[in-house]
Amino acid sequence: QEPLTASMLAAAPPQEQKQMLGERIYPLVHRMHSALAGKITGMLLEIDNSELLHMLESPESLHSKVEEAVAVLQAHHAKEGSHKSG
Amino acid sequence: SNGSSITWPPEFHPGVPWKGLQNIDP
Repeated sequence: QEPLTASMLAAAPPQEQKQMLGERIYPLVHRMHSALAGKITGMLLEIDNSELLHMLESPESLHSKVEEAVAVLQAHHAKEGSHKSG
Repeated sequence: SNGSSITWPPEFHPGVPWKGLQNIDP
């Protein structure tokens, strides 16, 4: 799969841009959190496209954003149904 | 009954057109 570039993104309509980014980000997220990959990717797609492009080029920044998203998700779930041990 | 139809976060599925937050129908 060829790398996604800023010029490729700019040539696509806004809605398609998020789709293109999601298709690249999802498999990377899936390797870290397979069960939550869809939701995490959905959250990440709310970030600016330029930032998402940077994350695709920098595994470290992607990883930290994914961990952030997981923490937010867990807090969200904890509010809806607080039932945990520890 | 509380509002259990909260769909946040929107879930991304490969191959499915992404609608983002717009997929929340009234």
